Amino acid sequence: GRIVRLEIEDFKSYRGLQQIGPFKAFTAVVGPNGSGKSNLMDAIGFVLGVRTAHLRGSLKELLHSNGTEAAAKRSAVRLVYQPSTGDEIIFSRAILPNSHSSNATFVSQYRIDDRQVSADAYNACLLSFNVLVKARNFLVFQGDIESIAAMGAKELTNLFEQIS
Amino acid sequence: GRIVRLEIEDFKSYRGLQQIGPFKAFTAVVGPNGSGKSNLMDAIGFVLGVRTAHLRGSLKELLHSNGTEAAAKRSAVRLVYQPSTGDEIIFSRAILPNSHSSNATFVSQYRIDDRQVSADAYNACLLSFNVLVKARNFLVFQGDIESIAAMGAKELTNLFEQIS
Amino acid sequence: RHNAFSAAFDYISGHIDRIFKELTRSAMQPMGGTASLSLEDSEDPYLHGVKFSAMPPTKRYREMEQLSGGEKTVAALALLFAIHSFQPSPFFVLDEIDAALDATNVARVAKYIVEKTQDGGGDQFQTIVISLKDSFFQHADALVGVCRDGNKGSSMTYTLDLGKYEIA
Amino acid sequence: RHNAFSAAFDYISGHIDRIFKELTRSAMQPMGGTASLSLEDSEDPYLHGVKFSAMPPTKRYREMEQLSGGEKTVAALALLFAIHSFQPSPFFVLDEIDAALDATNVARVAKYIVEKTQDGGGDQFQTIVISLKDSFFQHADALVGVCRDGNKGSSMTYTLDLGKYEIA
Ligand SMILES: Nc1ncnc2c1ncn2[C@@H]1O[C@H](COP(=O)(O)OP(=O)(O)OP(=O)(O)O)[C@@H](O)[C@H]1O
Ligand SMILES: Nc1ncnc2c1ncn2[C@@H]1O[C@H](COP(=O)(O)OP(=O)(O)OP(=O)(O)O)[C@@H](O)[C@H]1O
Ligand SMILES: [Mg+2]
Ligand SMILES: [Mg+2]
Repeated sequence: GRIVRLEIEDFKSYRGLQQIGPFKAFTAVVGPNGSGKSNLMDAIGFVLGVRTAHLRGSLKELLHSNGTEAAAKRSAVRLVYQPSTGDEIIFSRAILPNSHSSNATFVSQYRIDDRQVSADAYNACLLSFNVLVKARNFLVFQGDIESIAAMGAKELTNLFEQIS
Repeated sequence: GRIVRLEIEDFKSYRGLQQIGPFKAFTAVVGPNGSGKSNLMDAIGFVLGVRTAHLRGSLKELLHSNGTEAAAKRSAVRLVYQPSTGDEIIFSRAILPNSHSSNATFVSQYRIDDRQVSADAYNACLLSFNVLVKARNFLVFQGDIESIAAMGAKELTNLFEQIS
Repeated sequence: RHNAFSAAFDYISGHIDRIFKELTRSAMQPMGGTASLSLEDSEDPYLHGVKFSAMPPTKRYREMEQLSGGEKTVAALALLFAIHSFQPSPFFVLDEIDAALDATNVARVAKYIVEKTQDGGGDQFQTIVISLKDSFFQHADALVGVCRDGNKGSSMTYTLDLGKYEIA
Repeated sequence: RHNAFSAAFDYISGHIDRIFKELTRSAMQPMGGTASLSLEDSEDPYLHGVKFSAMPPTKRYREMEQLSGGEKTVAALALLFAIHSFQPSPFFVLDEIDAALDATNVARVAKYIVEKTQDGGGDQFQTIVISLKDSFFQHADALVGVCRDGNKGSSMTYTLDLGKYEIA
């Protein structure tokens, strides 16, 4: 299977609703420093259920804000996935305030093809396509590549444990 | 003042005695991956008195060894420095075995213009040319640049303390 | 649990050397380098560590931290692709993995990715890379250009299908 | 001790913004970005921390960790050069500081280094850089080429004086 396209709504430096793609077998993301390339990767990590600790910010900090307007109150990323057999599936994760007061905290909401599901069910569905979010061995964030080679023996064992 | 040239003897990937230079106002060191560019920077850090913890190896591991011959028993780096006024000065640091037995440990020996001096006197002489080895703010090792910007507030205070 | 771990370890350590050779072989060194995984204690593997070592062509064995920046990057990629071969996720997303690589290594890594994304074989996968080097992204099937619109304070993207163009 | 610290802090925080502007100015943004240093507790500065913040042009304030890789590199260089202006060491040695920089930022950093190594002013310094990018090292006065002699198992160097050549 593969990623067909992304829909990003008020996530990090992406304002409003933006469609990105289509992605091919080998797609390169290019652009100047600070333009938003790693934020695009954070959006992919986010929609696959990666914890915010790896996305350079808390749920609140992932909401788009650019200083001139009020920060967004909610955000969502949708990933359209085409399995090797069967129909397209839309994985989506949204950041929503848990109340309408000004000091609301934010929570994640997961959907598969527009049906709301629990985080565990979402993860299980991804696992059925061999996307092991916990192991994250298919996502290499900026700056991480060299520290992977220098991983200590214990860390490597952990990685092997998660994969097996 | 400025660095005029280096003489490297059996240090890391540099076998035998090699003269490197002359260095100009702006000199670039270029070459393929694994050729020995960072080892050249380690040689500069070493001769200026940087502790081996920052040079990717213990004193013993800094001795040249390439697997086909016996590892070198001693090593030395000489840095020829031209102060803004006065004659050239030669700073040199050598790695020597402290005995001739096979399990000898290694020690550093410091010289200024071929006179052996203590580590403190060596450091004091460098300090007189404004080379603050402890602060190391003029040496940026490979991969360190981004972590400098993300330095915690406490670390920054330490750096300021060492400079003042 | 012990069996699942050993199955993963055996499979991956059986593949790591082949992949590292594919990433390091050249006309001068047709054999490429050597890479291996070993267990610190084979009785209870998950209580101890897994050691990874990689030797670039013509070099002798050295601890991983003594390798150069570029050599470590290539070793890390070999490990990632070897782990992937055991549990093949459908896609990879790689952010500026080419930062420490010279032109030769960029070309080899790009060639490996092109082969793995094009072939019909069992371990095919989709790849999304972020890169600043044209010598890397010119091999892609499509480009996603990202720019920042200063007035709106927002990132914007546009997509370009490279399939139509030849590499000059 | 308190006085020495304050003298260093006052001097460096007085220079950081000017240097950051020099590194981030462009035709589109002639003003450049904004950088500053602040004390977490001015009573006993060395018991607390020093906070560094940098805002690229057209962007609002954000924590340092939320900046991009290239933006962090430029901020770090501004800090290093500002610290240097207080205690000017005669030379800098910089190992692949351009790894995360795009072509525009490489050109700006190279221009800054050329200016600081050429001018007769008070804060001149000598620079030795290690780089893989020709857009960076083409500005140098001399090149030291390093290669590995596989037969001898040793690094070798040769030096080239660029002063005689024009940049095409
Ligand atoms: N919540 C947010 N809202 C708006 N902008 C944000 C948000 N979070 C981060 N940013 C901005 O995104 C920018 C960083 O983008 P990103 O890290 O994607 O850059 P990049 O294209 O990867 O650059 P580089 O090539 O330097 O790595 C920062 O300048 C930051 O100000
Ligand atoms: N004591 C030693 N004797 C001989 N060779 C050594 C020694 N220590 C390290 N090396 C070799 O030096 C090589 C690394 O060199 P170095 O780090 O200088 O490369 P580099 O030119 O900086 O490469 P990159 O561009 O990838 O950063 C390693 O391959 C290692 O085997
Ligand atoms: Mg980035
Ligand atoms: Mg290096």
